[in-house]
Amino acid sequence: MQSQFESSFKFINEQFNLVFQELFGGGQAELILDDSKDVLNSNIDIRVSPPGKRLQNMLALSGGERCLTAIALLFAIQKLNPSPFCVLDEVEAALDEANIFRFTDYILANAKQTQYILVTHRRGTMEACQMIYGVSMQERGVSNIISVKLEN
Amino acid sequence: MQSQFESSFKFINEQFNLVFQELFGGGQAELILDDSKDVLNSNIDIRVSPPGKRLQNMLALSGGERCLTAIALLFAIQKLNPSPFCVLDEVEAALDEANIFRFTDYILANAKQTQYILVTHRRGTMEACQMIYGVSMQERGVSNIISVKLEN
Amino acid sequence: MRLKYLTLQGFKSFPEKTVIEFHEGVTSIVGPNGSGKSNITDAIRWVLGEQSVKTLRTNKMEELIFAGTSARRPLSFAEVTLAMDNSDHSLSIDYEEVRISRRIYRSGESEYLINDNKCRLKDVTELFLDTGIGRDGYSMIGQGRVDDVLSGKAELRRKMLDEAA
Amino acid sequence: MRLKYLTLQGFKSFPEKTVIEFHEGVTSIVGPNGSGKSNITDAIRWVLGEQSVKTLRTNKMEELIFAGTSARRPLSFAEVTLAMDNSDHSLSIDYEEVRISRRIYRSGESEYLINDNKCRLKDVTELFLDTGIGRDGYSMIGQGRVDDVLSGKAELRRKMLDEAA
Ligand SMILES: Nc1ncnc2c1ncn2[C@@H]1O[C@H](COP(=O)(O)OP(=O)(O)OP(=O)(O)O)[C@@H](O)[C@H]1O
Ligand SMILES: Nc1ncnc2c1ncn2[C@@H]1O[C@H](COP(=O)(O)OP(=O)(O)OP(=O)(O)O)[C@@H](O)[C@H]1O
Ligand SMILES: [Mg+2]
Ligand SMILES: [Mg+2]
Repeated sequence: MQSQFESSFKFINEQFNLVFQELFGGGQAELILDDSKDVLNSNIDIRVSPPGKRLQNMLALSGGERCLTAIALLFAIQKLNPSPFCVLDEVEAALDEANIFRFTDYILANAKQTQYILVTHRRGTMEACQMIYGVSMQERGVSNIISVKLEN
Repeated sequence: MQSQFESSFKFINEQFNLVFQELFGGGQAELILDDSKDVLNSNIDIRVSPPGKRLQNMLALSGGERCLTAIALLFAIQKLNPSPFCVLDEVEAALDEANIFRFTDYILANAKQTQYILVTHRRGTMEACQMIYGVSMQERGVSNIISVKLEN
Repeated sequence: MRLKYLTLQGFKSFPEKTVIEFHEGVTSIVGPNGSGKSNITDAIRWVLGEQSVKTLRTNKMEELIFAGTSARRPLSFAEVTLAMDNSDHSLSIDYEEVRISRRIYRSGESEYLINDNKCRLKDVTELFLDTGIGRDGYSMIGQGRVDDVLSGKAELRRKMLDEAA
Repeated sequence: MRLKYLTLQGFKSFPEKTVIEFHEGVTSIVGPNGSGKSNITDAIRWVLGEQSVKTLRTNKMEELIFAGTSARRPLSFAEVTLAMDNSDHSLSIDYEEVRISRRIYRSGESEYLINDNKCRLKDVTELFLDTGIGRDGYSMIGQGRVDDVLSGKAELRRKMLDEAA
């Protein structure tokens, strides 16, 4: 039990740092167990440093930095046991254009193994997709799917 | 005490409905006291119906509808005792283009009595402002104000 | 395993039968506030067996059924079907195409079906065991919930225990 | 009463003295993630007397002082000044321009000043009584907090009691 936990922890920790660097274009991220003697009940701490900044506690991160850190951890956890599909509903709402670009680069790079379904308002995300569905309520209160745009 | 509460409640309730209709382009909104005999301890319920939709409990609203409802209630409360300035940090992140337009229309219509300071990523909001400050970190970890654009 | 299509009928703001095809790669769903985008993600969660009304943004399961508008009457049931391509046999069932369906009636009664045969929720959950699909918090992130990944330490610990790397 | 300018020095990510002028109408603050936009709104809350470290996104008040970077040393104090045009005398004090300042030192000691004269927090709070300015939740909304307006029923009740319409 303990060794199984430790090997999953180590794997996610390594992936978290890798994905974080990919999404932030540098920096570092790690998960820390505050009680290494009793790992199964230990608290998991998150410490990250965006590129060029000192190691922060999570409180001092900006809204966008916190959001991108959450996405990096999510993607790292998914690597442990990849699901064939992944549905994300406006997860990138707080990101600026440059971070949207790195987010969509990551998605496109992993789209062979995973089908991504992204609900979004952001132009940068729409432009990266192969398929776009538009939902509208031409008749009040009634949703319908209006357009399908197949990209190159 | 009770009559003072009731007159504030009535005022905010009326304003809430007016501002809601302005921001949603129609529909209705109201605050409801669930115990009219003991108003000072009564719970305040919020019931709204976006244009063309049935009266909803707040749970069924979409992310953007809930956000716009919160902004409408905020503006209504501000009418009770208007502050000379108002600082909003990315409150409109969940809104689509049409709702951003109505949000900025409201802000511009009230900018004579109130100074608005809006932190934003949205293009529609930036375009509505008289003054734009750009913040950047050319030197890592050090913020500086880089540009000022005075509109017409 | 790959998603092929989703059909909704009578589910939330979709009274008419609606089909959404999924292709390889990345699909995005766009549209104005309140148009029904998150309702589509709710439909996917629901058909996979979601039991929490809070996650589905409703008070009671029957309220998932189309409630009517000023011009349309409320419907009496809701049905969602998720079809998957199983030609790689990653799902341990003998079909090339696997269709999971869920129905709910105004009475509150709920039915599950695999390829049009009635089954129990347990059969659906067992089908997806070890595939990474399903109702743990990491293959679907709802609107406004991305921050929960950072604050959900207990869930993260559970996930680490469940999976041998 | 109208805001004229804000100056920050040594506050969070602003080590150098920075001046932000406010004009009539609508001002927007834009920039990449993590560049310091919300730090500016924190500076406005802080100078007006904010006491909650959680609202200021820090553990201790001293951590508001510029903590240094790989190329710069940490500073020993932070200072913010908010200047207002009081020519309409809506603030009951005899100045045409009213400047509120707040300083904090590494020791944790904090000072308030009105037009460069040391004062207490109580003097600042009393100055703004009945103007709608200040630390109640309705003139400043922090990032990600707009939904609190809907869930903050106790605060709404308190506001209704405080104000006669
Ligand atoms: N005491 C301090 N000293 C130095 N830097 C600090 C201090 N406190 C916070 N910071 C820095 O400020 C940055 C956060 O700034 P802020 O929250 O204002 O970003 P933002 O422009 O609002 O970004 P977003 O668009 O993501 O919300 C953090 O990355 C952190 O490094
Ligand atoms: N049972 C139901 N019957 C009819 N309509 C419903 C039902 N349940 C929810 N709705 C409608 O669905 C709408 C919300 O849809 P949804 O949350 O999918 O919007 P969205 O496209 O995600 O918008 P946003 O961009 O604001 O997040 C509500 O306005 C509500 O009227
Ligand atoms: Mg939505
Ligand atoms: Mg911010």
